[in-house]
Amino acid sequence: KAQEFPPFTEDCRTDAYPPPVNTKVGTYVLNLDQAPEDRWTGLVKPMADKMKIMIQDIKDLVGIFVNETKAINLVDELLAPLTDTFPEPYQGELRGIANATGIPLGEVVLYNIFYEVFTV
Amino acid sequence: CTSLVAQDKTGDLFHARNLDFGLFLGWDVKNQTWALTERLRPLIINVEYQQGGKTVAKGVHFAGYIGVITGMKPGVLSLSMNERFQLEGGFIGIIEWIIGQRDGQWMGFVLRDAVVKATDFNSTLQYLTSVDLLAPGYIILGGNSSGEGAIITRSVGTKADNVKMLDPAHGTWYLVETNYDNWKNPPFFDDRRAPATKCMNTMSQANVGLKGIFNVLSTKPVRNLLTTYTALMHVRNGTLDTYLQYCPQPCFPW
Repeated sequence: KAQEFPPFTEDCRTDAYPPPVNTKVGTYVLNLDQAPEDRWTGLVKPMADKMKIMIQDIKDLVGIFVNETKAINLVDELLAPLTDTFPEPYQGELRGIANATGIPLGEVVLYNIFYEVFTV
Repeated sequence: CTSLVAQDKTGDLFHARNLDFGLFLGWDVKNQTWALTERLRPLIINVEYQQGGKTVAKGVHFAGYIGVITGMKPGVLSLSMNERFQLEGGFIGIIEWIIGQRDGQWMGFVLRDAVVKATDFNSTLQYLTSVDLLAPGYIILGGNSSGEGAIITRSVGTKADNVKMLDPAHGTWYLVETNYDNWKNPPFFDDRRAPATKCMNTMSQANVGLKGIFNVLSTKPVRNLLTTYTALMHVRNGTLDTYLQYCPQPCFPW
């Protein structure tokens, strides 16, 4: 089996825990009593630039299968209206994330349905 | 991805997962890493869902992604979802949704609802076994009482192809799921199940705990170049700890 060829396989680790402190992920409190449009703002606003770069990567991938302009049109024109078909509170949350980050709604939707796209 | 549910000798349950993502989505030749994997890592965050000032659920999110693929309800259950590849995958579900056929539901939203609204292990197991889904997947569920663990192999629609249960009374004190049907052999080019199984057996039930499970998930090739994080969940204590994972070369690409 490919992965069993050295050097890709290790003996079972016994020394990885505890992991370095700086690898521990922080926590964001999502207040479900807030309006769906507002509850993610505190998290996504400071991360908007990183999200934009990552979503561009996903769009580039879609662009491999259809041409790049078509891909952008597809995302903006087809996926943004899809938001209206999602159940609440998800509709409102997606709109809130788009507003807070300045990322077009269609691109926020693409990011959120990427699992369904990618399983093919 | 690799997910584990394990029960220690006292009946306490632990659930952990590696989230691997980004295969074929851009290879960084200079750094020998997957581009999308590297982009995702800084977006990882634990989210504590609160209502009326109380924590009702916890999840691991990528900032801006509102669905749940790793989550827990303290004292009730934990879940994780691993990707299942099928020709009849989620893409068809998306097209059906766009043309107005909207019986199915989106994986991330379904799992978030399941975690936040969960009241007990069995009813959640039943719900996730039969809920109409737009995409296939492996849903790994852990509970709070002895024997509460399951791998639900889901197809598109309402079909569950298989449900494999934890069965400590008959020696099955842990479950391992990667990205392949657990009743078949994984492909020769991507077998993380065998190393994970070997390391779980080496660890033994006597050493089940956050430390032992983290060590298993940190062993190459269970940890690989696609691994973004390891999440450790202990339902009884209500803890969900997430650690960024890196895989220095030499490391298998998936």
